[in-house]
Amino acid sequence: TISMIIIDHAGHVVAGTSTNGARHKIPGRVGDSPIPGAGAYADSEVGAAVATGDGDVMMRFLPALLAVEGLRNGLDPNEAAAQQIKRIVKYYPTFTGGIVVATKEGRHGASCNGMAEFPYSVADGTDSEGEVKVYTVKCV
Amino acid sequence: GGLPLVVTTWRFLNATLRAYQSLTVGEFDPIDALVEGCSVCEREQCDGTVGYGGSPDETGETTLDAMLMDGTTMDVGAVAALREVKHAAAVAKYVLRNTRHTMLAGSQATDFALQMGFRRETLQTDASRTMWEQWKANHCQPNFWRNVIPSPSMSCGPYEPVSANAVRNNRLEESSEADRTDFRFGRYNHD
Repeated sequence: TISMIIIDHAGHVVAGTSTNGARHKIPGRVGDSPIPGAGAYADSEVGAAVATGDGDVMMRFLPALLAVEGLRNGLDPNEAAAQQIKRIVKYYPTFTGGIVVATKEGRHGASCNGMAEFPYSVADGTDSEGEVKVYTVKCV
Repeated sequence: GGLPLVVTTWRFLNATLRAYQSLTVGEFDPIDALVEGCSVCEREQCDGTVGYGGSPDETGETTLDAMLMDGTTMDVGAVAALREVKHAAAVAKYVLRNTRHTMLAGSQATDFALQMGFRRETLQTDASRTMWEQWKANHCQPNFWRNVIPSPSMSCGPYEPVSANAVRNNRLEESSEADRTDFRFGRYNHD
């Protein structure tokens, strides 16, 4: 799944996803990616969050929405992401998934479970060439 | 960090760069830049988890999910289980801009896409067909069925729900739901 957050110069925040879902799914099965608040959520007053992983499980927790609400309540991006991952781990300790969170000012962070580490890619105004950097976070 | 910003899951560098350049050099609005970026992965079939020819379902078909959310208007456009149309993020943009709905699903999302001018084409490739045939040859393992007969951990379907007796006697498979490791989600298999 590609899940993406974009914030332009004026602070207009958008988020989106595109995926072909889980392998060997039962026909008709939809993952979390197209569901607002699950696969992605954006609010230009705060920032945005996007998710990837085991969508059957992740959608039950609306992690993207709640990560944005975490930002709204003062958490930094890493904390907001980790809070949502830990919520899911409490019920599904072996689930696989990652969440990427960005504030409307352009600070970003992530958290994950079920993998050794989770990479995400960033291009932003700190690099005048617009070079893409890869960040990795250790999973909880 | 610093604006403008593009952040993407995984190591999808080309998609991230395309979105960023669309936003800065191309001066696209953010939603169009989002579609540009996601469409790179739909074309490149990133990790086999985006676009056509990946993650076949139990019938060997690839279906697509996509969503775009505008954080200023809180407007959303999404497609779910889109069939036989490749450009899911672009179709989601038509749902966003040309309807007052949020999400369209399945074959009727396909009909909408055709009406918006998209082309019907198979999303199966030799690679996804081979993956599906190997799965079938392996007694359809792993799969997402439970509390059905024949035993989904040993054979393919079709299945039918376990008997009312089993329900009455609480002999339903519950606990294993917490353990999702046998689905082998990871870099090459996820939403």
